[in-house]
Amino acid sequence: MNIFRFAGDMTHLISILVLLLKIYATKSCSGISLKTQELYAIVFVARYLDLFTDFISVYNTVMKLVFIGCSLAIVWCMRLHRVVRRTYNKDVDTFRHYFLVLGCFLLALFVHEKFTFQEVLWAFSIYLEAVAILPQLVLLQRSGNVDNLTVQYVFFLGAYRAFYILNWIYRYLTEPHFGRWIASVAGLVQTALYADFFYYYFISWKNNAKLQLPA
Amino acid sequence: DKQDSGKDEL
Repeated sequence: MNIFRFAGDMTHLISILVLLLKIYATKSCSGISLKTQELYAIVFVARYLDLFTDFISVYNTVMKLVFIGCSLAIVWCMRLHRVVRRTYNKDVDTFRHYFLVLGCFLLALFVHEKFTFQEVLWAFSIYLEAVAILPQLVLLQRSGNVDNLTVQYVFFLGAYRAFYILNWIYRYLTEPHFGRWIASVAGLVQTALYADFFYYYFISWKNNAKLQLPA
Repeated sequence: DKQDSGKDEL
């Protein structure tokens, strides 16, 4: 494992911990898109089915279990927790995320490495992860005034994507047979979605001001 | 295999 991959995994983990911390400490999920969280839960469950069939390392297994567990816990909190669920911005979180699920599944049926149950679900999870942030970005933009922890959450998620791209470039250059075309193209799309957010993030950081997204 | 196709990643 190279340093970029590790940094990517850690920023991914931090983003989820920041989100859990926000929900736990403030007993509020305002500014967080339940749609995006549901999509991530689907992504992790679909991709990590290989927990039952393949063993790669203790690190991989533990991280997969943590990601599945945390994403399900977040969805549970936002939907069912007595206090937290009342803070959910239901009216602005209106993205039709079922269309994303359907579109990604159809794409995975046609574009995959092998036509097996696990490979199609793997491709599906890669495509869905690429677009899963969209409801969250739309919610950020609509609500305009966003709290700091939510901004940090999106920032760390974006950082994870950026590190993974560096990781793929590194692996492509150092491993003779490394080819991950489906994931690399989807990863580029996903990272590009964050470009706008990062632009405004750095502007607010430079001016030492609160993040403001244009309406 | 798993490593060549990047499925050793998360």
